[in-house]
Amino acid sequence: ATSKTRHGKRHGKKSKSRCSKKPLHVNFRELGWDDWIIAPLDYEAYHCEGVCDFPLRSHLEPTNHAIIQTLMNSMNPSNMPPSCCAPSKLSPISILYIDSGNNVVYKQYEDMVVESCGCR
Amino acid sequence: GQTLAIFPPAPPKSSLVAKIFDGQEASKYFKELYAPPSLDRSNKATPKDLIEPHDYMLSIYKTFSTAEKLGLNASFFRSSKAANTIASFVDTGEDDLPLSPLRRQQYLFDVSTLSERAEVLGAELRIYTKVSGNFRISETEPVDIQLLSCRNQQLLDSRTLDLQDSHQPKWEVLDVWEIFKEQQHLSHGTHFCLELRAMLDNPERELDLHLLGLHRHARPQQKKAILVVFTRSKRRQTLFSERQEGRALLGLERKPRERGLGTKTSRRRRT
Repeated sequence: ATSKTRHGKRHGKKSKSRCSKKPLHVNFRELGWDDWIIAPLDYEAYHCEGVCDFPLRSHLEPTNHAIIQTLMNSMNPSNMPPSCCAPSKLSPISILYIDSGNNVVYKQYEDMVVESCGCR
Repeated sequence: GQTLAIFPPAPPKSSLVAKIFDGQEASKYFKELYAPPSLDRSNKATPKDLIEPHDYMLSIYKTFSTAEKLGLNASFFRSSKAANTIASFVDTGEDDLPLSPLRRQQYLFDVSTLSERAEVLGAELRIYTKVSGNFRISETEPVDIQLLSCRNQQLLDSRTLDLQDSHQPKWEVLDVWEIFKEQQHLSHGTHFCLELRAMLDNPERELDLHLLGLHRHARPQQKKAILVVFTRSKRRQTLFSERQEGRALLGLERKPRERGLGTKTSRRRRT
C-alpha cells in the first residue's frame, strides 16, 4: 500500500488525474481566424484530460466498449491501452462571420464547447 | 440600431435578458471588437476591415449569444424563426441619376453563397427610411409600399407604411419569404431581385422615393437595404470549411480549379 497525503493523493508514484473537464481558452485572433470571424473573438471551449482506469466512475458515463476495454487494460496493461477520455456532451456557440461572398452571417455552430467528459 | 424583441420562456430569465438588453446600440457594444489588434500579423486588408456589419446582425448575435450563456436555446426565439443560420445580403442595386425623381427602385442581392441544401425558413427585406421634411402627408392619405417582380413588373406584395412619427428614421421590414422561395426556384438561387415603388391613393400616383429617404446617393454601408435569410441546415457544418472559404477569399489558398489540377506541386499539396 502506498502512503496517502492529507488530501488522499498517493506518494511515490506518478499519478495522473482521472478523466475530467479542463480549461481551454480559445482565442480566434491567435489562431489567425479573426480575418473572417467577427464575434466572438475568444471563448471558453474546455477539453478532456485524464485517465480512464479501473474502476470507472459512473459520472464518466462510460460506453459499454469502454468498460470492457478498461477491464482488459486493468488485467493486462501491456496488451490493451485504457479507454479514451473524450467529450461526452458538447454545446453550441453563436458565431458572427463574413462568408466567401462578403456577407455577414450569424450561425449557431454545434459541438463547440465541452460540457462534460467521459470514457469512450 | 434596432434591437430584437425576444420572448424567453420563463419570467425570471426574461427579466435577466431585459437587463442585459438595455437599449444600448449594438455597434457601440461591439466597439472593442473592432479595435485594431495589438499584434498585426500582416498588413493585408481582411474582409473584416472592409465590411461593416449592419446593427441588425450585431443585434442578432448579441441576443442569441447572450441567450446561450443563460442556457436558452436561441432557436426558441420567435425572431430567429427556428433558424440556425441567419445570412444578410447587402443591396447592390443602383439608382439612375441622383437628382431626377425616383419612382421605382430595383433591389438586387447576390445570394449565390446560400446553401442549396439549407431549408429556408424566412426572408425579410429591411429598408432604411427617413421621411423628408418637405413631405407633408395627411392622415387620410396612406402610402403603400409595393414590391414588384423585376422581370415582368407583376405586383408581388404590398403594405401600408406606418407614417406616425414618420420623420424619425426607421427600418421597414417586409416579409418576402414567399417571393424569395418562388424566385429561388426560378433563378436557380444566384440572384434575388425586387422592384419597389410607393403609391399614394387619391389620386393614385407613384411617389418620388426621395421623399421617403430611399435614395441611395451617399448612403453609408450600414444604411443600405439588406435581405435577411433564415435557414436551417440539417447537415453538420464544420468550422474548417468556413475557414477554407475565408482563406480562399484572401488569396491565401486558391480553390483547386484555379490552381490547376495537373501540376506536381498541386498534386503534392492535395496529398
